[in-house]
Amino acid sequence: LSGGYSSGSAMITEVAAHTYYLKSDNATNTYQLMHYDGASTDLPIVDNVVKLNFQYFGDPQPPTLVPGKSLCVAGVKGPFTTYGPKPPCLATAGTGGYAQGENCAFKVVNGLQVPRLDVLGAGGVGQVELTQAQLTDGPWCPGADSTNYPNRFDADLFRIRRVKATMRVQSAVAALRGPAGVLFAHGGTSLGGNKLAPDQEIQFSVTP
Amino acid sequence: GFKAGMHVLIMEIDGTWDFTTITNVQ
Repeated sequence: LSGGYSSGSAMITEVAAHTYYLKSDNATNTYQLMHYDGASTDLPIVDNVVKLNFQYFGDPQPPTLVPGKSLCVAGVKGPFTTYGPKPPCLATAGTGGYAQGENCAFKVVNGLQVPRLDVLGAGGVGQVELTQAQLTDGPWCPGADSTNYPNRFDADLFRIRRVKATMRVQSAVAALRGPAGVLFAHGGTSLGGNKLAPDQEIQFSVTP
Repeated sequence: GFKAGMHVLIMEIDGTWDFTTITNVQ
């Protein structure tokens, strides 16, 4: 483990982690959709998958505090924020190494707890595509110090509302694939339209 | 219901977390 779990309030639960990724090797013409369970088993599950892409769409508005919900009075029921982790009471020490009253999603400005994250895009309510940079540049939860928090993650991950997956498959038989281009990610040996099976590409979205 | 080989997420109250595999249950 990356640290101690001695507060008396730590939680443990079973999880299933499914990592899907593309394994491409042009030298051996191997294109496989892989599945990794996050711990021990890493296996190909589909051959001739020639493209795999994930796009992340999120809330352009940062997490904000819900009005009228005291963070300092015991017994108050949440939710305390529109989403994301609630900060500590303004008068108490911050969490994750952040300053008093702060956490990874909220900071204190002029004595008020305000969002630490930015408003993205035009600032409306529609989802915006999140870039790799936005999801890997902090601010970090639970804390910014990578020594104390080796499993730190970008607070912008809380924004994610939809993941769009794009997957493309090709004919396994090279004789059914034409020249590389719009129809074929990897060229084959087909000479005519009666032996032509273009790649198929699909997209679908998953909402967490 | 925890068993050896089970993948688990453990999270501390401050948000510190680990993804790990149970090796032994006593």
